[in-house]
Amino acid sequence: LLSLSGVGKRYAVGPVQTQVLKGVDLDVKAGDLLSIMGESGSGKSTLLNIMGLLDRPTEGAMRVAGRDVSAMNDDELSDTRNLSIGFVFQAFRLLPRMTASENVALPLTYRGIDRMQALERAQAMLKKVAMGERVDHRPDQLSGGQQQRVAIARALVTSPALLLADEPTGALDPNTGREIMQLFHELNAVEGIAVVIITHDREVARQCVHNAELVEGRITRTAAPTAV
Amino acid sequence: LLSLSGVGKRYAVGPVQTQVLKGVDLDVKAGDLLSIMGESGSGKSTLLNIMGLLDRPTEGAMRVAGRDVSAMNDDELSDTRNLSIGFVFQAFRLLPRMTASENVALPLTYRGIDRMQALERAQAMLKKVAMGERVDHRPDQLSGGQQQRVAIARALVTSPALLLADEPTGALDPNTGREIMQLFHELNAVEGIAVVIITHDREVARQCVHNAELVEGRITRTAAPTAV
Ligand SMILES: Nc1ncnc2c1ncn2[C@@H]1O[C@H](COP(=O)(O)OP(=O)(O)OP(=O)(O)O)[C@@H](O)[C@H]1O
Ligand SMILES: Nc1ncnc2c1ncn2[C@@H]1O[C@H](COP(=O)(O)OP(=O)(O)OP(=O)(O)O)[C@@H](O)[C@H]1O
Ligand SMILES: [Mg+2]
Ligand SMILES: [Mg+2]
Repeated sequence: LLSLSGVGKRYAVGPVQTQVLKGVDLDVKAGDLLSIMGESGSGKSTLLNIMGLLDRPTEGAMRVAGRDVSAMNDDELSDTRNLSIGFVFQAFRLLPRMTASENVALPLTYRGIDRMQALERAQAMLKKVAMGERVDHRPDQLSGGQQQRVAIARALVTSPALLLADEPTGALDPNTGREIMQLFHELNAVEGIAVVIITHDREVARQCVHNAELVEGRITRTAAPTAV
Repeated sequence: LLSLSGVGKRYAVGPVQTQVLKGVDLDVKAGDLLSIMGESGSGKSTLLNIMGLLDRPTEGAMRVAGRDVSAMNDDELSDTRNLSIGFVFQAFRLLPRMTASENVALPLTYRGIDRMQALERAQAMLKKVAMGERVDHRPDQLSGGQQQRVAIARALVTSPALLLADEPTGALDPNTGREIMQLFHELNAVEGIAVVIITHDREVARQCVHNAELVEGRITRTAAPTAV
């Protein structure tokens, strides 16, 4: 699905240049369930944004379903993203003036699905993340963990081929976190959705088939603590 | 320092009323180090906002340093808050157009401390949360865990009598999380700052002297897993 080779990213803040990613090699195949850990500031979100076609690398190459990303223009990137990728942002990025169900329905309406159908499917997905009772709340009427679950539902509502989740259980108590991991497992096992999870939680990493770590801007594959 | 009795909070969303807090009794004394755990959506942030004078209860009473909160007007609440309370928000709430050091310096400039001094103290505090190398970055140039540490530095820069922290290690890897807990321990032991931490992380709770849980809108004191 995704193939990164020598991917690098540098930023400039004023006169100072920082090389955040230094040469990332990583393949994501259909059905993978991969965790990525690493220190705060090590570049995990930067990497996931590049994988999600939300940002471009400054060095290296990436292929999405066999096509070179640098050969695609912004519209093509945007289409690929909308059709195939579900993204859970570290800071959720819900639209503040829409309710939970409207937020989750949005990717469906972008695909031309009529509003009633979209809202129905949105509410079904919200039930799956135990948010069925707050569908009419706006984000500022939801707790942190509830907002996180709405963001997860929105990423999954289009049944994407690839789910990229940036610390998706960070705001959840251990029990609710387990429910979410169980949902990811199910989607991965039953629907073959490839899942890449950035996490600081070793318990989450333990439940993934493969584990990786971002150290000094490079990916190292670590042994899976438990083979599934 | 703080004394809550029978504190309740209800919200209305359209025609539906929800009683989130149902009768919270809780005392916070100088030098306490308390953790509060509970399910996502159980009311922890709601409770902390009330304790931090950012919100008012709908039932019950609260005293701050012996004074009844309901007898204080908004200016008096605001003064008490600025002088005595440091608050780390679950969503950080940094000002987007200021750098890390400007964000941390802000509470000091509010107290009339001149800008140069305030920025110096801010940068010293940023060093203490291992953010010394990113002082000129704005929030959108920082990782999630870096933003969280800036929010922590801002809450501590005025040496408040009471630190209220809403999931302060949620975005941090285990090592960085340990550094932050060590800092809280030091401030509590050496400067006598009372610390109340909402957390989903049992390891964080284990390092607190007292532990509480919010269940069905009420506080239950649980046994400290380790006495210090
Ligand atoms: N727009 C930007 N300009 C400059 N530097 C940036 C920018 N965005 C991120 N950085 C820097 O890049 C580094 C990596 O950031 P990133 O958000 O990818 O980290 P992370 O591994 O996700 O961290 P966390 O675990 O705290 O979320 C950080 O040191 C950050 O300061
Ligand atoms: N402004 C509001 N209007 C209506 N309901 C609200 C409002 N703010 C919060 N709530 C509801 O109050 C409940 C408690 O919210 P709170 O943010 O205190 O939970 P929490 O324990 O901090 O959860 P988390 O661990 O997910 O951060 C939630 O069920 C939420 O939906
Ligand atoms: Mg991140
Ligand atoms: Mg909360």
